[in-house]
Amino acid sequence: KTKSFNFAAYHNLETIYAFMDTLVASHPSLISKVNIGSSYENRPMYALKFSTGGVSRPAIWVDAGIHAREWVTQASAVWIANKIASDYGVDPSVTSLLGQMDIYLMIVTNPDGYAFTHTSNRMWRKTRSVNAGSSCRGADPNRNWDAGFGGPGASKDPCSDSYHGPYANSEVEVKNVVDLIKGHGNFKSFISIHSYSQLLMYPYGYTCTDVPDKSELHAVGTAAIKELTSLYNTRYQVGSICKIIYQASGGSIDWTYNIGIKYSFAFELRDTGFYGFLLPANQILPTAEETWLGLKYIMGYVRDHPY
Amino acid sequence: EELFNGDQVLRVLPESEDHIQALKELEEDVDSELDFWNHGFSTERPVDIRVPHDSLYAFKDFLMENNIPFTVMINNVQELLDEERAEMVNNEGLER
Repeated sequence: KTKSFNFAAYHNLETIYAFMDTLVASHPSLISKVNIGSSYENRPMYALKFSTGGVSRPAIWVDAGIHAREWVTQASAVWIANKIASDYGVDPSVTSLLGQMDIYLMIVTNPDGYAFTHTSNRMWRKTRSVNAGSSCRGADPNRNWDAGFGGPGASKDPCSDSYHGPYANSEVEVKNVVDLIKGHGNFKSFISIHSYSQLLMYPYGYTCTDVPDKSELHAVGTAAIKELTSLYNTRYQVGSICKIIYQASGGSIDWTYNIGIKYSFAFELRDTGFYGFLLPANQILPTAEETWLGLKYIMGYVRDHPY
Repeated sequence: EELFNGDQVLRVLPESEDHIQALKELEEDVDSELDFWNHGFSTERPVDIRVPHDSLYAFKDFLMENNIPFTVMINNVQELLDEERAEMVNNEGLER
């Protein structure tokens, strides 16, 4: 049935969750659906776990859609999930990766926000939590992590799109991921997928001080983008969040790097310069295909550089 | 459901520190209802801003008065959303 699924279309939350069940059913010995907790509005939060056995193997985390309106990221993650499943046992790099490591792929990291973009406000970015004392809802789930929390590049105003929330991990969607990462304890890479601007970034965002592993991360990012660009010539920039965009505190990959997950990256997917977040569905497949080449390079590098 | 009839997305091209400062102040003013689609201002990268229809003239005047160049990236946001929604409905029909 995954063959009849239309990967070149945007889908609502129910359809994406149904796709996940179909994919798991089609690959029962490779993929399982991990419920990492519930969202603020009590929707289940699922990560797809790709594993060929072993207990608490070193793992790679990939999430999409933490900012709800960035629809091409959830759509690309759906295609990437199917790609990993169909390439296992066929593509030597994917097969050897899954022979040694697990992959956790979270397609919809902000389910409340994503559902809201389908029913009420296509431009919504944040979570949907109620802010005490304010009529404005939600916090920016990528300013809510315990890394420079409340610092520059995040707002203390609940009505702002970059509101950091009342305290670090206040957003249950963030806390669910944090708890899984800490509980597992053996993640070697954390990759968060956003759109748009065609950037591949590494820590830090909350300060412009270079991370100790800057030169290695920059080299890995540059090589990954070389792979990505080879398909459709989409041009990316590589650099730290702070230097390439601006100082932004409370971001996920700063927290993961600080707890020791060295290979922490954030993608900002393609922007054709005409549509921003409203990228037409006919751009989903080329975006997913090129992103996969970059992602696959990073994953292969992580596999070959245990630490 | 929030509709965006007549809203436009402007691609603003800051050319100086003054331009960047002016945009920063606007971004911090939540009441301005400007929806900054990307963050971090520099003279190397454009800033895309969704401008509600009612604020369009005032904001364009502001940009012109401050000599901040811009182009219209999306002429009518709701039109694009309507196309996106129609395509999704059509796709769902096909899938069924």
